[in-house]
Amino acid sequence: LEARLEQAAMLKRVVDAIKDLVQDCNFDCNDSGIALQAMDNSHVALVSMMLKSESFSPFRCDRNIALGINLTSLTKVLRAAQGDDILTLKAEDAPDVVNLTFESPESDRLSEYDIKLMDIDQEHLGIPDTEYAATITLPSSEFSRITRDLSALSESVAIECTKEGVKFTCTGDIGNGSVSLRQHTNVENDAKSVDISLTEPVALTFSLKYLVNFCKAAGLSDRVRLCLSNEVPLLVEYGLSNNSYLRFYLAPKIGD
Amino acid sequence: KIFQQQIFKFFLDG
Repeated sequence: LEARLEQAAMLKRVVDAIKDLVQDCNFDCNDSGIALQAMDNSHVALVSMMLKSESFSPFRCDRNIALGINLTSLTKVLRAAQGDDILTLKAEDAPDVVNLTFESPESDRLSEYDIKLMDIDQEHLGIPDTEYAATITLPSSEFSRITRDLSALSESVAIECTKEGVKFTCTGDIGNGSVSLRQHTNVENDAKSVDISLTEPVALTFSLKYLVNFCKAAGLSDRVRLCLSNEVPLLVEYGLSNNSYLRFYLAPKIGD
Repeated sequence: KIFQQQIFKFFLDG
């Protein structure tokens, strides 16, 4: 494997966004790119990352390899990279280590690190293609604000999507709160628009602790997509350039 | 939490 990223910031942000949910992960490398799928310890949330080969320049992967990496270790090493450094990942066939180099675009500084790999026995997760009843695309900063504000009051949020719009509601010891958003097109800045596409009304409840955690990915994309259907996990997607993405899935809370 | 885990299992197993 040899994969060169123009900006180390992308990988730094991706790892930062997932490291509190999952610890030891396989980075599955093949000629289409680098993928990661892992459930959190409690088995109610799932992270799915896809960095397509087009996101790297150049990208070369001659044989499929799984790089078992501890994300705490990776975070320590990535801390040594500046956001605008050029980052290159390298691994041999049947590797013991993954090699990372950080090149400063302005100076002749080159740093190089090896991270020891681990054997991770991870079951393959067959994430199904799902037709969702409701899809909401909104500014990622808005979603972060809603989850942060409501998490101050309660552990859970009810998300209700109808043709009127989407409503986030919480109930806690000190009182209750809600935020409603309507479909809205911002003609000056499309990134600020709220798009809602609905085939049937949906109402589901989720743990805010996880949603707040997912919002650590907000720096990766101006927009976030929420996909909901009754009785299936919520999909929270941050799209990256070149069709790469970071997706989070969270099972709804169900009453009796 | 058991319900949530089961929802995930059904989702992933199709």
